[in-house]
Amino acid sequence: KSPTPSAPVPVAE
Amino acid sequence: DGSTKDLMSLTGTVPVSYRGNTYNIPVCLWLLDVYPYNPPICFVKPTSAMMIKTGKHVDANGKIYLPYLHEWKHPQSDLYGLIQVMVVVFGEEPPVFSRPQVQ
Repeated sequence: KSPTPSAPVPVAE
Repeated sequence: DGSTKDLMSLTGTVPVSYRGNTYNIPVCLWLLDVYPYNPPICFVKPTSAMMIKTGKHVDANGKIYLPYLHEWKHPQSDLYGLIQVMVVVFGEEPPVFSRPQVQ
């Protein structure tokens, strides 16, 4: 089972 | 010239650690009929909960640009090396971020 896609939460610049 | 070709694509995720967490960046690699003599065409495939962060390595369409692709040479260059480069590059500059959740 391929891993679930995930992405970091944007950091307020 | 109107001709068509069936191309193979590899879809999956690249494990990337960023700020202490590991993320699975969804990507799709298109292998042309001239592969492996030419590099694959690579895209980030954001889910609906993600947005593309354009930058040096990713354009607004999610197309990925890397020196490794630009300097691709068969047989030294391969998918394993490409993915390792992606892990490093995306660890410094993630190509996607999750969309802020609308409360």
